[in-house]
Amino acid sequence: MDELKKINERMDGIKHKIVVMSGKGGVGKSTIAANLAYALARSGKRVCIFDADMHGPTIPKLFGVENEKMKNDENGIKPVFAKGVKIVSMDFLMDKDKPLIWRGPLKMNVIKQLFMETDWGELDYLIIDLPPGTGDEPLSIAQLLPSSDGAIIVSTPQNVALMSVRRSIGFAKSVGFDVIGLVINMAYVKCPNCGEKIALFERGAIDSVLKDFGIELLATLPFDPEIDRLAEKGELFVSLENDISCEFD
Amino acid sequence: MDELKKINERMDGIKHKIVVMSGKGGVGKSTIAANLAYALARSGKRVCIFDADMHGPTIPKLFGVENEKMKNDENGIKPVFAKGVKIVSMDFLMDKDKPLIWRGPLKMNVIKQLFMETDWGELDYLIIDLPPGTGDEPLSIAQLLPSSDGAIIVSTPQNVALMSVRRSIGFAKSVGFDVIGLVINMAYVKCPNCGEKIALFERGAIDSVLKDFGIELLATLPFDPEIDRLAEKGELFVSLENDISCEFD
Ligand SMILES: Nc1ncnc2c1ncn2[C@@H]1O[C@H](COP(=O)(O)OP(=O)(O)O)[C@@H](O)[C@H]1O
Ligand SMILES: Nc1ncnc2c1ncn2[C@@H]1O[C@H](COP(=O)(O)OP(=O)(O)O)[C@@H](O)[C@H]1O
Ligand SMILES: [Zn+2]
Repeated sequence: MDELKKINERMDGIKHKIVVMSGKGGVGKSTIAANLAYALARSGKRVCIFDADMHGPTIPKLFGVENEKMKNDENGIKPVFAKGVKIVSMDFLMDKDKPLIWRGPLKMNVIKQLFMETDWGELDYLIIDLPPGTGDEPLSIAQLLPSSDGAIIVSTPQNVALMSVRRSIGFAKSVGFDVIGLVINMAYVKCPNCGEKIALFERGAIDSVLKDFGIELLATLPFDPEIDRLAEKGELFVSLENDISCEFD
Repeated sequence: MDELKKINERMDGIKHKIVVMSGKGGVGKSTIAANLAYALARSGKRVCIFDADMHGPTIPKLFGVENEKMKNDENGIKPVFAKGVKIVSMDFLMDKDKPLIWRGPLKMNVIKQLFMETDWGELDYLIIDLPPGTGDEPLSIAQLLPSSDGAIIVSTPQNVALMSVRRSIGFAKSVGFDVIGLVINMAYVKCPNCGEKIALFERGAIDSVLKDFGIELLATLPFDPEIDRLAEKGELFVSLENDISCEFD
């Protein structure tokens, strides 16, 4: 398989590869991946984030560079650089107004090309934002990766979401990724008026998932409307000196 | 194309076919589709819901029948019946603990088989819960449908979600579905302590999406933690006599 060898050579200068995955969409996977990349860059690491979420490439917008394009030079495709982080995304190749009706195989080819042609350079961390779920898209992408240091799984706290976390852990193990840990997102929202902590979802059996698979709870993040407001402006929440960002570091 | 003809004949007794779609996952598409089907059945209509969300088939759990199986007789595959609604889902065919690593083409075949082999019977409404996004999977499913009366698009209120609503509308038009309207979900949450309405997301330019495409806002639903608690138990929110359910009828 020439392609895997080529990808392997290209990624030779990358120390750690971390995939961020989720069992379902809309749980904050891309937001967490973007903020993780930014927090690592702020602490002095050389970081690149690869937006492999083919149906909802939102990483460029989270970094405020959705209208940029990736350029090419003799060493290959050059990632876009913003907030101290290198960014690679299909979004930099797409026409903004047309619905993405590219067929699955075409998108897979684009992702494969990006793996093979991008000039990754020397990196401490490559963060890969996988498509949600355990279907064939995340699977095909995971199989392109020469090796990975592990997977972070993002979920909301309710049982139906934890059911898909179990599937994600089974998936990660089947493609040879260790699970670094679980991030529970949107756990509660604080009332701006009276400070009450409102649980948005029924807290499910998180501890039994952690125990059954021997994994760690990395962080429990509140739902903070500020996060979404910042995201609209291409700002990241770890730039706020608040309790969320130190959960991250 | 024998298959399309066969599907067409099978669905001969269905008066209205409505697809429920969303640009991204996690916005409440399946929850809204399930409650719509239930509300229609409660008002005396003969309703079936087809769970075509291959990566996250959650409809059976929303109706409290996740452990049922579909049976076969000489007329074809028999939907499961619960709360006055017929339900067809791949979930009734899957082994609960194994991660769904079926490849896309295999899943598409299963969906196609369900279209062709299910004994739909006489129905007033068939509600189809499409996979999220405007990619390959929703497209292939939409092309199997002989005709449809229209599409309901579910979204959260922020601009990044509305961007994918525009893509969904473009998608619906490209496959010949009229857009019946937009449902904005998770617009705000009411503080149980002091009654304050907390906007979870920045309200984006909803009016300009409605105006640009000439579509209607069907309902604006709050985020209500009770909805998720009920979902865990296989109960639907329209069973509550509350302000949400009359938005629905
Ligand atoms: N903790 C949070 N608090 C508030 N909003 C959040 C939080 N996490 C994510 N969001 C918002 O929720 C939406 C979905 O997040 P996203 O990262 O796109 O999810 P996914 O990648 O899982 O589909 C975005 O609008 C984002 O701004
Ligand atoms: N209006 C709402 N209020 C509270 N919880 C909701 C609401 N709509 C959906 N949910 C919850 O949000 C989660 C995602 O909903 P789901 O219908 O599965 O989304 P999708 O089909 O778009 O992926 C579920 O746990 C569901 O119970
Ligand atoms: Zn309050």
